[in-house]
Amino acid sequence: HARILAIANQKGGVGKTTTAINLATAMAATGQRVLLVDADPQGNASTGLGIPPAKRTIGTYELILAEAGVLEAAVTTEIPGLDVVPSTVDLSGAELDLVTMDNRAHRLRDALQPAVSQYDYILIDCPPSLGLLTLNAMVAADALLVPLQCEFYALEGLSHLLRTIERVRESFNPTLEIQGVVLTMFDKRNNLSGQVADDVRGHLGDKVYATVIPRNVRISEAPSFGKPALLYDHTCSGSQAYIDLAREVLRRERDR
Amino acid sequence: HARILAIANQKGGVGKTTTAINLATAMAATGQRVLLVDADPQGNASTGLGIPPAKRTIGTYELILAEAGVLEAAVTTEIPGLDVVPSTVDLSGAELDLVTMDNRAHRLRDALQPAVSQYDYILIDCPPSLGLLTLNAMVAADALLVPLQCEFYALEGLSHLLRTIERVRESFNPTLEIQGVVLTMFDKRNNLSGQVADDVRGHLGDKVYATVIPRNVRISEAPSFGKPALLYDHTCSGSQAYIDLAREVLRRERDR
Ligand SMILES: Nc1ncnc2c1ncn2[C@@H]1O[C@H](COP(=O)(O)OP(=O)(O)OP(=O)(O)O)[C@@H](O)[C@H]1O
Ligand SMILES: Nc1ncnc2c1ncn2[C@@H]1O[C@H](COP(=O)(O)OP(=O)(O)OP(=O)(O)O)[C@@H](O)[C@H]1O
Ligand SMILES: [Mg+2]
Ligand SMILES: [Mg+2]
Repeated sequence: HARILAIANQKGGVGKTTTAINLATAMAATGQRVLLVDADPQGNASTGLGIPPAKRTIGTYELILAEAGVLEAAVTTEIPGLDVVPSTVDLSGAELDLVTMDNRAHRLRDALQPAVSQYDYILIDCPPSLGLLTLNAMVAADALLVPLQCEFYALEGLSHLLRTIERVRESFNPTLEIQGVVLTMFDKRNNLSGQVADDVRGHLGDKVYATVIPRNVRISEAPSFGKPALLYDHTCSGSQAYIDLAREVLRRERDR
Repeated sequence: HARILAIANQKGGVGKTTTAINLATAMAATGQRVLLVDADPQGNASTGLGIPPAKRTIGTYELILAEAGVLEAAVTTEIPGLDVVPSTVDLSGAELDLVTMDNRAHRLRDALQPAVSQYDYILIDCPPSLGLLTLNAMVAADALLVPLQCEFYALEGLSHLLRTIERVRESFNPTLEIQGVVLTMFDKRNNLSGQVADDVRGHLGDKVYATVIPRNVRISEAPSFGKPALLYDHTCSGSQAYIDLAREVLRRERDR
């Protein structure tokens, strides 16, 4: 029975997509059957996994409108054991469509049901907002993984995110928990990274993974080749960090 | 009569807020009367200009709901000549409220009217989405300024943004133009930055400003002091670049 993890943070550019792609790849590499759902109209997770536009005719938008099933929408990737439900810019229409729909917060959860017996993990990459797409992901999820860039503005948004998670827990999904917070783009050459990291660990303690993702240019080069960093350059510091993160995430799942 | 510039890009973390704050500061430093409207529920522009929560009781949300006037909502900053209409997380409710309102795309434009005679420039910082808040900013604006991070995913989103601007021009605001595209977080140590810059200049030619904003840690340190980089460290490469950008933006405005 698949566990569903949503990768969310309304602050933009903090490494949600990069974490979704590389964590999914590292988990698949350990033999888990993984489905990555691209719930962002930007479609970056689909691009980063090399899904061409021609293979995106059925995607997350059709899932939310219940026009297609998840097993029909899922496409294979170059990575054995990792499938993806792609997205296109059509999905940006979903935010408006959803407002007047019945069950508007539960549509993704319902749509993913047929997949829970086929996969071990389902990861959902969220857009940089707390609108109806992210709400759908939080209602569908068993737990959240929060990428946090080691920058001041990213820290500022954390309390807003935590309050929103609390509201989702009260109104829609009582068992929703935070699996963990992962520090991203850590640059050991500047003090700000260290200050933010200390601040977050001070507030959230063990919720913060021991693994820290370093700023590493190889990570940002990989998407232009349609490959996860783990395939593009598995020896770089970024890839090694995501392998470590996958190990930590799976250990937390086992110890639940 | 004020010119209204919206600073927009649905890709997250590309430097919209950083550009809004530092460009507004540099323009005010040349004697222009500038109003910065924080249209992002994250409220980063308000924080980056040192506006404490106590001074945010009236802000962009009240403007959109027509519960307060813009001259009442505008607060002064430490920078002479620069005022700001702050935002709070309440603004995230506006996306949903707006859907069922009359005139839902024109509310910000109407709300800013009393300010056009009081300021020379009105800048609007947009959230990382193409929802109703960004639509309101694009309808209110005379022109757009598009920050573009020198990264692959940021490049991918550009065509979606350009199509959206075209649709806004056709349906809502026929005189809307792109004043320019500014390359941000340019890192001369890595090839990716140069490749993205060449690619964008190849496609958009003169629309791209000559000024390029370098990646500079002093820029990301400034917000934790509630100051624009220009006040925190006016000698750093980032501040100098924003001073150059302001000169280029003002020249383009004069030559219109
Ligand atoms: N550890 C890292 N080192 C260097 N670059 C990184 C790292 N992680 C992500 N990036 C780059 O930073 C940019 C932002 O990352 P990404 O797109 O994954 O963030 P996001 O949170 O998904 O953004 P959005 O809010 O737009 O969805 C991308 O260009 C990505 O390639
Ligand atoms: N030139 C630069 N050099 C170094 N850091 C920068 C630069 N420009 C912006 N930053 C930092 O990068 C992060 C993202 O920038 P910023 O928040 O301005 O982007 P944004 O597009 O407004 O994000 P969002 O999409 O969440 O609104 C911030 O932490 C900021 O301090
Ligand atoms: Mg993303
Ligand atoms: Mg911003």
